[in-house]
Amino acid sequence: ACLQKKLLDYFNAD
Amino acid sequence: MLELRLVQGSLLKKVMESIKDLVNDANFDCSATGFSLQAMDSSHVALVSLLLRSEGFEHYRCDRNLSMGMNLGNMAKMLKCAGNDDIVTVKADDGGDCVTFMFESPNQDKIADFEMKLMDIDSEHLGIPEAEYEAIVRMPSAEFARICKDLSTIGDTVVISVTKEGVKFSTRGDIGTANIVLRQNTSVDKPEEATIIEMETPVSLTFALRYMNSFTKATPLASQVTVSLSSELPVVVEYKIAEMGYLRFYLAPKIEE
Repeated sequence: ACLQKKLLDYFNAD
Repeated sequence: MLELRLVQGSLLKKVMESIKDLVNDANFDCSATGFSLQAMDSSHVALVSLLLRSEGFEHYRCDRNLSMGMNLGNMAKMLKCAGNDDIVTVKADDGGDCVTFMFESPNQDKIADFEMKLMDIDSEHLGIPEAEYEAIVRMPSAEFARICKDLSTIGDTVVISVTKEGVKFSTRGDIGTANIVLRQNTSVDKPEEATIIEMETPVSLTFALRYMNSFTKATPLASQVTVSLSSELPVVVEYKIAEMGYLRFYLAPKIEE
């Protein structure tokens, strides 16, 4: 099964 | 005071049609640089980044930085009322609670204004660092849309793999599998029909086709699309907006658990 990553796993909130 | 006059009003119509189903509400930011937006979809998996540079407007007045919260579905409804050849002007007062869209027909015989209420939106702004991508594929936007649509009839996810052989789009579903390979093609007469693959390192990533298909609603904005891939980053699907800026979509990959 595949896990959907989130954008916050890559980018930081300003 | 904000006043932005865009002769090619259809650009704004196309932008709204491209993003309204992905993002419900968003803040439009206006500054001396231009008219921009950054917003994530509700599941925080995809992000839209829009920039329309001030130089691209026939008239651009923005006395101070302004952030306007809008419901994109409602904004799209209003812009749908503009003719495709209309000149669109966006107006707002500093600290006001509404925005006005004015539509002028090319020969000035019809002028309409639509006023829309603004809303307070507490949005999370992400810092997106400049990155070197392992592979960048530039291809006809209609071809990319066709591939995403075709593959979504077979499966839910697409594996995009770039090697020196070309770029491969693969899916699998209950009924079977599908693979579509595009090779670099720079020998076409028209540059908009070219497929150009720049690869530093082979890369293979899996994405939800539902989001990819949503991004391809931006196809009318540009004849070419750029897909930038790195194993450690969300993919960037970019549509350039003629002379003005871009509409970029970021999508986090799916990984094996």
